[in-house]
Amino acid sequence: TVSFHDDSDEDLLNV
Amino acid sequence: DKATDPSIPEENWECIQRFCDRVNADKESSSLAPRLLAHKIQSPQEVEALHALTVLETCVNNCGERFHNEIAKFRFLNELIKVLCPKYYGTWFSEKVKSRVIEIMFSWTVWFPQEVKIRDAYQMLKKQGIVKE
Repeated sequence: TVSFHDDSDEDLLNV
Repeated sequence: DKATDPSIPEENWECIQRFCDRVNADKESSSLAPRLLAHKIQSPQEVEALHALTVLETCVNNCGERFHNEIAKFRFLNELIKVLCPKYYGTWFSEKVKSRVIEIMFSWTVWFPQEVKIRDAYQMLKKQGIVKE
């Protein structure tokens, strides 16, 4: 079974 | 909650191990666990934040690839950055908690050099003068 690989992410916080 | 109980000053290693085991036992929890820990790390109670950071440190070395992939994302790293930056929550956290967060992030740049996002986040903190040495 293909394991679900979640690559979603957000941008680096702008400090 | 037990592993980060602020009323107990010393680490509860048995509970921390049980938490790691639960994260390892179920796929869903290994992507959810970092969010739970981020919430605890941002606790106004210093002891709870410090306990949560110890659980985080333990999990990263014991909870497998899915957990590892989650903490190496900006989605999680940003929560640590908010603890450090005055622009976000930095003024509310003690130096003790903040130096612990920096210590952990630095160790990840050393242990996981392949994780570009961890390196980018740490470089940004240095550039902004939030991380000194």
